[in-house]
Amino acid sequence: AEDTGVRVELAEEDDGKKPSIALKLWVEDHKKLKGKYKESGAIEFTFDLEKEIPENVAQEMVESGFFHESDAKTVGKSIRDRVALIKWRRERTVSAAL
Amino acid sequence: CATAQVVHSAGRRFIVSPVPEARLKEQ
Repeated sequence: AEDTGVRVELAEEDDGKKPSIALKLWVEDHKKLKGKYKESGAIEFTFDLEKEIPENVAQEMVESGFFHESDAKTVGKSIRDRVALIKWRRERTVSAAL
Repeated sequence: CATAQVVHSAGRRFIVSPVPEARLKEQ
């Protein structure tokens, strides 16, 4: 995944089955953000792997005041990259089991 | 440690806590 300056990680163990997973997002390099970033720490949230869209969560974070609108794309991409990795690992685990 | 909580109008809960310790040392 591209280093966007925004880090997204699992906030809980992934059992590979539950549709929703807790993720944690924080800024590692605020120089990579366009908007003025007020240090807010790590933001934990739940993401539905089957139904939800990363960019929508990023927009909710902007609307909640965590990020500037100009950084919605960067935040959305960071979430998308992590979600893709989680899904890839799940598929690999299933195919290995088969 | 300080933990804050923001609930978006769409209902999603965002829980804010300090950046994980290990990551701070990496920076």
